[in-house]
Amino acid sequence: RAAISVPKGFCRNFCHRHQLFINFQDLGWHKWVIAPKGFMANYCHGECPFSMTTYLNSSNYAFMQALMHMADPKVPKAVCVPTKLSPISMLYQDSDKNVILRHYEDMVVDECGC
Amino acid sequence: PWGQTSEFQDSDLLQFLGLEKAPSPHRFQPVPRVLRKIIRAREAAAASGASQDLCYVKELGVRGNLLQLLPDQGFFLNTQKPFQDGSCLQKVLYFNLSAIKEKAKLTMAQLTLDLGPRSYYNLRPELVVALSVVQDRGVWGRSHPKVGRLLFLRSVPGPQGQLQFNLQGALKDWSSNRLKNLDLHLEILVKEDRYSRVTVQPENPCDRLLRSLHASLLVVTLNPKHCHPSSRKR
Repeated sequence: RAAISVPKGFCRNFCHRHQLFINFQDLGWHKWVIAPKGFMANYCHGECPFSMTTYLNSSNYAFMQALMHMADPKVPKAVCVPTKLSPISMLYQDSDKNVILRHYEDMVVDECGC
Repeated sequence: PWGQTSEFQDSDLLQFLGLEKAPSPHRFQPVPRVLRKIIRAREAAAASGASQDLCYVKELGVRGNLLQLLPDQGFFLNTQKPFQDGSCLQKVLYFNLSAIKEKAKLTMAQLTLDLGPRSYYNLRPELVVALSVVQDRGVWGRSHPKVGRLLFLRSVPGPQGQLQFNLQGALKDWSSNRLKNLDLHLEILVKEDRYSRVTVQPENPCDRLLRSLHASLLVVTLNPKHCHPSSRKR
């Protein structure tokens, strides 16, 4: 692991979590959703190179896929995906004017990996 | 560009929220303080990164992953000749229960009667609130409903503030019969001897109650598919 040299400035291209605030007003959902007004959902983006798979919270499968990509470029690269998600609660009004508070699983990206 | 894709987003929203019809884009119903408190606490916990058990409603002390506030869609009775035999008002409270899914486990059903804002001047007259099950609703707006079992009889010091009633037992009966609505008969009576003092007030409290009375049913349900008690406890 210590032998791997990382090119300067390349780190920002590796797979990691990026901030993404979802504003319900932008989507027109504010007409139904009472609260929250929006939430920090985040997203995953970045490269999953074979040389870094051990560092990027990678699955064994991502390691194998990255290895295969090196051997055969027709095999797609390993991809950067959410590895830990958390729920949020939403308060909204339905068509019968019932006010509903419920939680929705897997709405916020906490961690990313390959 | 957002406006151009709104049709697509609306249908996706329905599917996402688990709704059959598009929500009304009109004005929101009044949201009880407790629901706002819950959502604020959860937002704060999420912002701080604290882990949350969203299948337990700490503010209400019950397990549940879905809270539904059902508005009363009922009607007043005898509005033409009120105040006979101490009767202040009578109302049929009607709640559409179709939003409650059959597979969900009911953990709380709380009826809230809001009699009006609290003030020093509304301390009298003392009232009696009687809540019964409606056995037979009759024809809407034409005939009187047949009143059945008495659920609650409670004295209250005046026509103000909020009253809460636990309807979990009553609602379990209805849900086991798979009925899609709950009809209750509400009667508010003025206690004797005190009614005469009411007349010195600038406005008859029964008239005011007719305008200010607001009822809602808060239902909390738990879907076992989304909440696993053993793993959550661990």
